Amino acid sequence: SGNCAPLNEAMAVLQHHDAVTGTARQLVAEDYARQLSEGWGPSEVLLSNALARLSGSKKTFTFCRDLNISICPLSQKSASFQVILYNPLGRKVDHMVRLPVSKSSFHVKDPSGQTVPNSVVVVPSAEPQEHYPELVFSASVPALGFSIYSVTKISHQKPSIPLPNSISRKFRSR
Amino acid sequence: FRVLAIENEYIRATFNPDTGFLTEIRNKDKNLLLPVNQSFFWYGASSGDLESWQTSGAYIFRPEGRKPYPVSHYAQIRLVKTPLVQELHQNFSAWCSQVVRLYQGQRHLELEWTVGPIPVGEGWGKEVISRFDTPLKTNGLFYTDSNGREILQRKRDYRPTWELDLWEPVAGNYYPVNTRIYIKDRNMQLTVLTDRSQGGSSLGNGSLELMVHRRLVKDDGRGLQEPLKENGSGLVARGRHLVLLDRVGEAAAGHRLLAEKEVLAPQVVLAPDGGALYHPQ
Repeated sequence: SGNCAPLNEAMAVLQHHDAVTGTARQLVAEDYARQLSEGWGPSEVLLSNALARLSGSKKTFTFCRDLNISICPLSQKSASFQVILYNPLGRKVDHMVRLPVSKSSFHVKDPSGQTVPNSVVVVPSAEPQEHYPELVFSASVPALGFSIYSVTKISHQKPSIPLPNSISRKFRSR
Repeated sequence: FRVLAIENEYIRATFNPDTGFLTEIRNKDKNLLLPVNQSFFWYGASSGDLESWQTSGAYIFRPEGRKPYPVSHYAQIRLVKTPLVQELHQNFSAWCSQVVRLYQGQRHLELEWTVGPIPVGEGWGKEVISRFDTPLKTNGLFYTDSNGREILQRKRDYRPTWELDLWEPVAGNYYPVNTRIYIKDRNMQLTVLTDRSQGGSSLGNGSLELMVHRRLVKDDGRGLQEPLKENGSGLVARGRHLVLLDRVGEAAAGHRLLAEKEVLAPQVVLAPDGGALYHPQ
């Protein structure tokens, strides 16, 4: 069962100025992180339950906590998956979705089944031979509502990925 | 490449091909052009001096000098252009990089910075800033939000209710920035929205800076008894600055809506294909 009370309580504790400004001792900072982390799990269950009820479909919902560092095992490994966006604002929002994927081409459909333009952007890494592709597409989400986009990998096509390496070499030579 | 730029239907950002730094932002929609030099710098943390024993620490920001050091004089760059997004990847050093990004249909420039682990092996604490230098005639005025709602006018080296004798010209002009900071002249306004609370200031006319990360080697003697120095090699921080260039009279509508969208961004949840019908009972 889902529960947002632990996250509420962790957030309440983190109102303390130590947590906001970083004036806590290292051990205390780690405890703040622990409380947040333990509160997040049951909140994800709560959100999953709400989404299942709203969409009428029970799924294994996945939350990619490491999206900001381009890590999301589901989008990186699955041949097809769904992207559900919930908009907490009281107006329609256009949001650019950005997900780490495996090197390929993709077919993205909006909630009405229409094809959505997408790009695969290769993100350079510190390692010379490693590049991380990210799928980018624009999603529209209604006010205080959600949209479900479906993503399918197209394996038989050559990826139309721009090659940053070829460009960067020219700059390096300057 | 004589001209290095990324652009969409509303914004064009131009970079110096030799240094890789941002040099100019153009709002194509409103025909506004502003030379903007953006780069990263760091203040050396004070470990006390003849004036005061006070060191820079978790509570106290006290740089040892007025002028910050550039992280680098040039950035290694990579350009990525697709129909939906154009990006310039800038690598300033082993511990400081940034992606300047423009999505199709977006009216702001997105700067995604990654800073850390800050090296302190040589015994110097560092406080890293992102600084925007423009020719805007700001007369010492800049604007920050105090609590995410009210924007307050700040004046350099000045307090509205007492006569200020400022001994710390950098720290004494730093203010909290919870969601945004901006500078303006009679025509144009440059607004930077943050994705988290940061310290910010304008230490010169037309200049605007935000502190993005700090790592210090000494305790500031305010009760913590620990330097602000993470275990191991230190933390990597990644965040975003959203930059808007607009006419003064129209800027508020833009940054208010964008800040709402940033703070209450859509929640993204993934699910494998398939699934069973859900029955509430």
